[in-house]
Amino acid sequence: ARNINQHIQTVSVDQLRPPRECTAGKGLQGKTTLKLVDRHGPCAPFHQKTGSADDGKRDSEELLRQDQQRVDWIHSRTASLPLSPKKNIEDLLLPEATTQVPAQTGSSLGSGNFIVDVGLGTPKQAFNLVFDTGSDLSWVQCDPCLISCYQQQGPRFSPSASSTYRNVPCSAAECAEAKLESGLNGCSTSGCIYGITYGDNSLSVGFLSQDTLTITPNDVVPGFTFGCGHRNQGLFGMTGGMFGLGRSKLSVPSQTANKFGGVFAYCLPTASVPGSLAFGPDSSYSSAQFTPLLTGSQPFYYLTITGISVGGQLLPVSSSIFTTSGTIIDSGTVITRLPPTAYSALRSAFRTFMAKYPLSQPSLILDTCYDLSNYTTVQYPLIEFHFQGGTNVLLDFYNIFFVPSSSQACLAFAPTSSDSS
Amino acid sequence: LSIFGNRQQRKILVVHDVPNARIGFKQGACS
Repeated sequence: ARNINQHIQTVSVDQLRPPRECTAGKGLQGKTTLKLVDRHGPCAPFHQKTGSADDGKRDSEELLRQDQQRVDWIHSRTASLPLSPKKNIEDLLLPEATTQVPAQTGSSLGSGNFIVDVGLGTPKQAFNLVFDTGSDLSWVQCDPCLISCYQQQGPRFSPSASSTYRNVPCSAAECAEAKLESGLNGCSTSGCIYGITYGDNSLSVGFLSQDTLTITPNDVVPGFTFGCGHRNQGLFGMTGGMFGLGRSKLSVPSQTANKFGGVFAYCLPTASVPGSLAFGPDSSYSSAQFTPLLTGSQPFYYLTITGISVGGQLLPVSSSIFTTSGTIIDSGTVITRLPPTAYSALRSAFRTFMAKYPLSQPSLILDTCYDLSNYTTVQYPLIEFHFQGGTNVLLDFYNIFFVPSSSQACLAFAPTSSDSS
Repeated sequence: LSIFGNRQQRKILVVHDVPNARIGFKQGACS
């Protein structure tokens, strides 16, 4: 990008387009660092190249549909709505339950945007897991697959092949905690049964288990509690399961707090450049700008937006618009959702700055899209988010645009349904 | 509920410092 002035920049349209190749990235410094890759990009280990521009557009639309399902799931969790299916969890592991919870085509948790490679068991079995700050309990697909499992890259976790594996008994505190987090659990002679449903009928059901988690060769966590999923449905891609980085007691940060102090940091990747996930404090973080994390508000990471600027101009939106319903930061939601009043002001200001480019058809939840087929560069306003405590986050083109097709670029923001819900 | 999504977090260091109840952002730390 070339500076025009402090708040307006120009970027090549080619730079907006989805990349075809994976390039090396510089990871975070520190001892305990994992590589993060975009599941949909060329850096993913199971990436399949799309054949045409139409394929890319379909993939983008599917991603946006899943993103909306993700938002619906978040709202159901925050509202403590009853999760479906309303069935006895033990029954979900019975053969006759095969047809009770059909996986819906096109439905998924929608959180499968980034993956990390970690190990479980002794000797270590390696898996690509979905990285998710909106999930708590980690789980993997386990053998035997009692009812149904989705296709993953590589074999499922084999408890019988691990000398350190054990089922969590029903009387254990972890079993009660799993029930608190998922709302579903049960008991069998083999131990505690967990069940996670994601509101769209994707689910993982199995035995709550403990085994050694290997984050890096030098960082192993004995007795890590996770779900050993014997029934797993939904579109979790080719991943082996979930790596939960949420706030509850069974999340990875909580379970590793003695070792890493409950601190983790990440650089989310772009499609073509890997990012990284690091555990533990680091002196380099002291120069970050911090905003308060609202406590007592599990299960998500809540913070407070105070305002938004577009092209260096603060939007005329009262900060109360943001505080009425609150804000979370989430690794699994792609498109930032804003109260309608704030979104409307953002859209209006952005469109004013982009007035010389022709608007194109909306792309599902994105209503501000531009036809850039006749342009080689595009001039755009920087967007800045202001958080409580004077923390400012300046967004660049890779944060501002979502590109559904090779000639179309959309403002990567969407409204929520109501300012006050 | 507003959600600060992952498109807007790309290439920005995001620190979750739970014991100190704070979230940090640092630009330029993700090359």
